[in-house]
Amino acid sequence: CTSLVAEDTTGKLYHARNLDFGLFLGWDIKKHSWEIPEYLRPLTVNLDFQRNNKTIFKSTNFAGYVGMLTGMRPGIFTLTMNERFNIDGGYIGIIEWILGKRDGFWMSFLTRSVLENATSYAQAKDQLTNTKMLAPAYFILGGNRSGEGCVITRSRKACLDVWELDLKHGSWYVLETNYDRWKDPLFLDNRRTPAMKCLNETTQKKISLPAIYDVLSTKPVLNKLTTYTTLMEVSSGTFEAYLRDCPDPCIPW
Amino acid sequence: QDLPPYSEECRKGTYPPHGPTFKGKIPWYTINLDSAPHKRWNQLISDKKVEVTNLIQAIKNLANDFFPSGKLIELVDKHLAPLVDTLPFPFNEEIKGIADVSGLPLGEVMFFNVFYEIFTV
Repeated sequence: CTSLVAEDTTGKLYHARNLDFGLFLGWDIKKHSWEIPEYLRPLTVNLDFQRNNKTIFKSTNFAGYVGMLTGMRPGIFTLTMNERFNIDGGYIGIIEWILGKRDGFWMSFLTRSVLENATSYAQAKDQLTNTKMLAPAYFILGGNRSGEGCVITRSRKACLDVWELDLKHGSWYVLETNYDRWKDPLFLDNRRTPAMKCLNETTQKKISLPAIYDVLSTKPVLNKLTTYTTLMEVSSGTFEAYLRDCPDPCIPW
Repeated sequence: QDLPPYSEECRKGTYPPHGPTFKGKIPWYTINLDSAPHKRWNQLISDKKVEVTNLIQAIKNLANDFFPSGKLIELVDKHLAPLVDTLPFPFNEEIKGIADVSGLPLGEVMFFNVFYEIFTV
């Protein structure tokens, strides 16, 4: 996955993501594609969660999956999660759960709960930072005020890092793929450098949802695992999502 | 670049989405949080029943490739279903509702919903 939060020169915040999923889960030799993304695309839906006929939050999701991976509480905050691979992974959390140790949150239930219940950027950040979980993850959170954007790196039990927008020092965006920001990405899977190169070329002055869609359409940020792209602008409540494909030549991840 | 990793210059003018990298628009559904958790997903799952079944079948096929005895799926069907009751409300009820409408075994719907936790290794 690739997720980013960017702020333009007027203080408007944009949040977007490519959802990539299904690595090593069956390669279709005839179609030159991974099997799982092919099955996920027709399942992809935009959801408008309402209470009293009013929108509480919006999400891009997969039918049958009750947790959330991408969502926005209009006017308040935006949230995406990226997978964080770790040897201390979710399977240990599941074993603990089966054995009766149930003090952690399932990742996608936590994001759903935050989207449904948190009423501010600060509250969402606090819950995503401090709740014990069953699996490691990256949470990418955007707010509705200047400087409100961060990447939260989580292990199962602790928050390892919170990387925030820092406009005073020229950091007008934060971008996360599937690697800790203080480490180099795997050399075979470096989507971070091309994405940052494209954002830097775009410049803060010209950042917009169409410009971000361009970044997320550039290979290898767009790759064979990319199922959908979601674009969000919290202040106006803009929420757009599109199914993606990456015809050959295209990197498998 | 014709050799891996097929990186390219930064794309321009791809929005509004069009061309070979755009596979289509995504439909909207409303989920009413005032309705009972068991029934919230009924409309969506009725519409996407075939697609959900296809995905779960694909995952089962992959699992059977790794464990040809079929033991893994047997484990999912028998032992994952009771775990649904240990999930927090309303997720437990929503998953049961999805299994009822789709006609899929409860353990397999549960498996799909906790796939992230399994896949993070």
